[in-house]
Amino acid sequence: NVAHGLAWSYYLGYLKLVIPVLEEQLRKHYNQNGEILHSSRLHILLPLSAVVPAKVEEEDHNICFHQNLPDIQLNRAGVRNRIYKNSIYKITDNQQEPYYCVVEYATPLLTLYQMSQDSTAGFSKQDRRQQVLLFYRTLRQILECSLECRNRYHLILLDDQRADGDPHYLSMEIIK
Amino acid sequence: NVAHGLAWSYYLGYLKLVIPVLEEQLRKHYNQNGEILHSSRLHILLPLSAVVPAKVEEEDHNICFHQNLPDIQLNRAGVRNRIYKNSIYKITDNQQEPYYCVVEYATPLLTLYQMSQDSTAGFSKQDRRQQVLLFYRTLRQILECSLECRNRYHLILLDDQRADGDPHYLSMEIIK
Ligand SMILES: Nc1nc(=O)c2ncn([C@@H]3O[C@@H]4COP(=O)(O)O[C@H]5[C@@H](O)[C@H](n6cnc7c(N)ncnc76)O[C@@H]5COP(=O)(O)O[C@@H]3[C@@H]4O)c2[nH]1
Repeated sequence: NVAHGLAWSYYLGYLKLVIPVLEEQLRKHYNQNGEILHSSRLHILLPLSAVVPAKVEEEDHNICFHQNLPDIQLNRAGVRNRIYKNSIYKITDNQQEPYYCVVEYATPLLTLYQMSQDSTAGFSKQDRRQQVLLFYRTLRQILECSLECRNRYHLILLDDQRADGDPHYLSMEIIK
Repeated sequence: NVAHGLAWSYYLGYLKLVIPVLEEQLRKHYNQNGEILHSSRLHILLPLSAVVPAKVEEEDHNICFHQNLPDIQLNRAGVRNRIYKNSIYKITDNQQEPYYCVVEYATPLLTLYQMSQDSTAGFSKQDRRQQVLLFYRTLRQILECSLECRNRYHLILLDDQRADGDPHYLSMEIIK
């Protein structure tokens, strides 16, 4: 089951390393810019369709890129000073003040999408939605038991069927 | 099968993006330092034990870190200017001139190793060697059919059982 392995890879190779350090990056950001975010959690977007754009603002004009946090550097598997970077977004809403937070899509969903397009990968388009759900459930279980990550993330499952027609579905889901 | 999905993820989310750009990074490196490498291929190390150190030189004193290539920056899944970095190593041998090339371990093997240590991941220590072999075979098949990556990589399977006692097994395998 591809989604199961990708959820573990995403946790062991990324979330377990980055989430505990995020608080320190937010502190450095405050020291440099005097800016405090509305949420210190890592907001992780999981579209059921597995359609992942390169930039978050393509999906909702109430969201715009603000700034990157300071880089995290680690020696990993022979790569010297491999860099882990997270992006701050500003979410605007006609009635309230802008909401600043760290947001990104779950990158392994790109793999699920592309595998379903390559006939040699053994993974059909029909499987995709099921695999995204399996990825979400596996990841949620791992994170709930993770001492390093507890309470420092927000998994956001995005249902494209519910979103249809609502240009601000994404920003509303993030702020919830 | 975890290894199958990790091989596809490694190809679709990393090798397919980075290998085609490597030649250009080597050219920039030459423009900055006047240095040409002995091989322009990406040397990918796959230890059957799945034991992946943070630094390559820990394994063999004939190998030392030389320099990083210029960063590759891409907008990926909401992370602005995500950085992909590759490291050049210098391999020395008593009889020949130093051999410069780009080397790294296959990062997904770290996931295989750590999954085998977590009882909730459903993956035992006995499974590990088999899964590394499956990862290697799947990756080799994908890369052989890849127009983007053809002839620009070198997969190096490392047998810890054969290596035992030979402090320069790794450097010999890379230069072959
Ligand atoms: N050597 C190396 N250098 C890299 O820059 C790199 N980037 C990815 N990979 C490996 O390729 C494959 C596909 O990557 P993807 O981004 O889909 O999943 C990644 C991604 O969802 C997340 N992740 C890792 N690094 C970052 C990062 N810097 N920013 C955001 N997400 C990241 O965690 C997953 C597992 O990462 P790794 O376990 O390091 O191995 C990956 C993976 O096997 C890399 N391998």
